[in-house]
Amino acid sequence: MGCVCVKPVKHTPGYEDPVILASETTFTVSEVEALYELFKKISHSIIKDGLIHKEEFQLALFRNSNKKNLFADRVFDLFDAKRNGVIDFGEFVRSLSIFHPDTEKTEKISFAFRLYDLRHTGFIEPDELKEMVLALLNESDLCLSDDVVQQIVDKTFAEADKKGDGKIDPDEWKEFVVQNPSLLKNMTLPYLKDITMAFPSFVMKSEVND
Amino acid sequence: RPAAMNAFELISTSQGLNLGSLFEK
Repeated sequence: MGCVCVKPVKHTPGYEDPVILASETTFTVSEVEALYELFKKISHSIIKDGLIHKEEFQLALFRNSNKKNLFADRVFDLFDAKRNGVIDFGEFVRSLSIFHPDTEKTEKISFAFRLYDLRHTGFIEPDELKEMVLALLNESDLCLSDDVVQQIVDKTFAEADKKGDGKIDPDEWKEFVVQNPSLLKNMTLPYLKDITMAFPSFVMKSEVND
Repeated sequence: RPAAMNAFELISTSQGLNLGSLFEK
């Protein structure tokens, strides 16, 4: 009589059951499993501990592990929900789910607000907005005088800060995004729609049928 | 006219916010 030996699949620390992750996010089980392939690739690129460190995140984003970027730092910090300096698989999947084309716009609006609320005050304030504009100019070839940067910040505030109290609150942000939908463009990653095509190798190892 | 730009529009072009690069091989 024959027997079938099934070798248990080894997972890295922080691994979570794809069935549970799929139930909590916009992804299917197959998509979560495909994301695990991407996660493994990123999380083993420098420090092979199965967690994404900031240098590995920067390497995946910029092909350079030392590139400092305010916005990449903010995204990393928001992905790192447990605030322990690394991104584990569950955090990776839950955060990327916000960028899924089928995820509710309100979730995307709220994530973008938290991204831009640099000092976690619950508001986007003029000095934060100016700091972000300067950071963007620093990473691009665009050169603008301080006066022009100030005008851009003032004009944006005049449009977004409807209550005129000198800060943008979540409701004002929502209204501003509805009027300027292009601001949410980078909150949607079309790649996530066909993640199983991008990482087909998971299909051979899949432990669960959708 | 740069002063007519929307600050958030400008910021959203940051490479650090382009998570699509995570999926590029």
